[in-house]
Amino acid sequence: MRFKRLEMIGFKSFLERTVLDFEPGVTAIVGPNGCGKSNISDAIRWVLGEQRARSLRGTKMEDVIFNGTTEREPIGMAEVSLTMSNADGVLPIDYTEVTVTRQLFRSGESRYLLNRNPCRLKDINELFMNTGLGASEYSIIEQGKMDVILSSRPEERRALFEEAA
Amino acid sequence: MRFKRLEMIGFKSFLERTVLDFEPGVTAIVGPNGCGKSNISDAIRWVLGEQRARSLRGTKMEDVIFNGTTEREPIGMAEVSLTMSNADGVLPIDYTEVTVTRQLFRSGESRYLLNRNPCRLKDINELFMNTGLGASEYSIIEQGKMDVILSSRPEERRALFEEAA
Amino acid sequence: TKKMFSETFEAIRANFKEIYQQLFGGGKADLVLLDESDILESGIEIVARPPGKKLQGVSLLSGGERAMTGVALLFALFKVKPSPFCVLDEIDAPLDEANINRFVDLLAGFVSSSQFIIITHNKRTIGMADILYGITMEESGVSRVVSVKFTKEKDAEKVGLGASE
Amino acid sequence: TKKMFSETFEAIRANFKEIYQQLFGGGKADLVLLDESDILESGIEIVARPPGKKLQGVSLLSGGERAMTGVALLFALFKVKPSPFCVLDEIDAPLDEANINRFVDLLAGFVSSSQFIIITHNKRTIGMADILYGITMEESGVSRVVSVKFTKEKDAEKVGLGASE
Ligand SMILES: Nc1ncnc2c1ncn2[C@@H]1O[C@H](COP(=O)(O)OP(=O)(O)OP(=O)(O)O)[C@@H](O)[C@H]1O
Ligand SMILES: Nc1ncnc2c1ncn2[C@@H]1O[C@H](COP(=O)(O)OP(=O)(O)OP(=O)(O)O)[C@@H](O)[C@H]1O
Ligand SMILES: [Mg+2]
Ligand SMILES: [Mg+2]
Repeated sequence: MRFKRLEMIGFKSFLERTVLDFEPGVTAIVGPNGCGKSNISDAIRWVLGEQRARSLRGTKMEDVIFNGTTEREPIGMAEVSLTMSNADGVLPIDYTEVTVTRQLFRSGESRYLLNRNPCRLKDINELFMNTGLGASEYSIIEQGKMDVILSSRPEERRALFEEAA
Repeated sequence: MRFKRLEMIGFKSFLERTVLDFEPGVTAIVGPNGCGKSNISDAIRWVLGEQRARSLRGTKMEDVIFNGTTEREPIGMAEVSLTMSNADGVLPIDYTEVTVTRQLFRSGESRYLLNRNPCRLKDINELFMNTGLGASEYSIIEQGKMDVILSSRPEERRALFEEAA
Repeated sequence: TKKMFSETFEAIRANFKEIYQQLFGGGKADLVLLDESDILESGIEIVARPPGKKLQGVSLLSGGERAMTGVALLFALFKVKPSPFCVLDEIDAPLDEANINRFVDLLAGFVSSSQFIIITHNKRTIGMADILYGITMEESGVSRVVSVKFTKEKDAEKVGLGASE
Repeated sequence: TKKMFSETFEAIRANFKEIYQQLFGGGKADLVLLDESDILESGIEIVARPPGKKLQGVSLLSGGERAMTGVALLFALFKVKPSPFCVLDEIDAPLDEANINRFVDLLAGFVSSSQFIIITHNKRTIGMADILYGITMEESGVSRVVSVKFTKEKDAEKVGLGASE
């Protein structure tokens, strides 16, 4: 199981369809302050099922939809797709390639798709169960938050260990 | 009113008497991770009257006393002196140079000195009243805490403005 | 004191708007009293919009944008009530080269009215220093000052391994 | 599940001790269950002692030491339950050159079992990448991918201003 491609349309500052192809090993992302690097990390967390707007630095989930600039109008939908190779069959589904898509409309309606077919969030969560893919605590380390592992209270740290159990 | 000299003895990792002379303008402090740079900022905060161990990254005030290494024993006292020039008479005291000293013993006893004469914390606080010298919120920005000004709740931000009023 | 607070608030606000524009080369910033009718208790909201972008909550700003907004607020407070000194501990860590240059240019305008003690790893920030201290822990756990460089006029003067006479 | 948790805990603990020694070139680290009698509810304490230093609470560690301790814990978890991917957003920001080198060396041992997506400003970390994406906001407020570099085998391939086909 590995990531092959991330596709963002209208997600935060990524107004136009943007594609990142991933290789095995290390993918590095660089660029000036405010250009959209951490928004890519948010896109991954979101497409994997994150339900808390706070974890995406917003106050309401709608904050992930492109909100316009001084020159451009806001748009009505955000969409992120993550394509994974499943050649090793880790994901309990009969495809060698799996694409998970999440969409959110300004109306508040949200949609999930599995290989372009509509499904429920529950289906996505079940697909990722026990694969370490859910938006788990230790696979996405947000900017400035490495400290949190050390400074959270002992009871909170347990959650990290339980996930690994 | 300006800083002239900082002297630390047994304060955190500064076991031996260490002197830093300050010039007008900018004094830069550099060095590898863990070498003691932020401890210097803590020393300044402490000598200016800080009473919360938490603000010095410790759990009890005793944490500022040199606690030993694998080769050295802990010692019994921490002392920091800050010498300021008072040529412009900003500090309400008849000296052109003022040295504030703070000592803490393992017994818990703490002492304050003004130009080498014992005094009370109250005398130090009165000396600094309205000069912007007390360990105020915006004159010492701790490592990683620039974010706090932005993310604290609106009521908490008021304190910054009240200090400046 | 109502009058005093609101005069101070207005002065800080005017400074914040101006300094923000200087740091970001455009955009808009403001400070808003949440409850105009109760000036002495009201919380304060920070509004910041980088150039070309749409106005959004400060939580959606990037790490670098938040640090620069914090710097703008800090210096806005300084302009109204300059503290004789300011300690800045690695506030340039999240900044890219362009923003470090803007920060250093802004700082240059304040060094004549306050003394700055800056802990940094960045060469450009070090270049601002009138005096540079190197801290080392050649003996594990024991901090010493290794060198003093007068960066502006004089060349580096190696003052010997322990400037702590 | 009691047995499962304590087996996982012991495995993470052993990894943490080992990886900490590797990252710090010595010292000691440990993970302690606060309440042995109630394994399923007990909080977890992190113990970390850099080489040559005395054991103190993690709050007294320096910014760089805390980041490296967090990295050790993160990779200890990874060793027990590798997640297929890991996003690291500027975790090298507080580190000096020596610690960045140690972090990169450690990372090299994990890239064959997990995919890493690393957001960074540091050249040494970028050198680890198999593929490098540059993000820009040439149009204010709109993020685009500018270039894709295959750093290991091939030379930088300028894929054109918008890799977002
Ligand atoms: N819904 C949205 N619509 C448009 N722009 C958005 C939206 N949400 C966030 N942004 C913008 O994205 C920018 C932040 O991007 P991001 O945090 O990814 O930057 P970064 O590249 O990580 O920068 P740094 O190096 O400073 O951390 C902000 O300027 C913010 O205004
Ligand atoms: N009372 C004490 N006695 C001895 N050592 C102490 C004491 N208190 C703190 N220390 C040590 O000081 C070190 C931290 O120093 P400091 O935070 O100043 O580092 P720094 O130079 O700022 O590093 P960084 O660049 O990583 O931020 C820690 O290793 C800690 O163990
Ligand atoms: Mg970022
Ligand atoms: Mg530090």
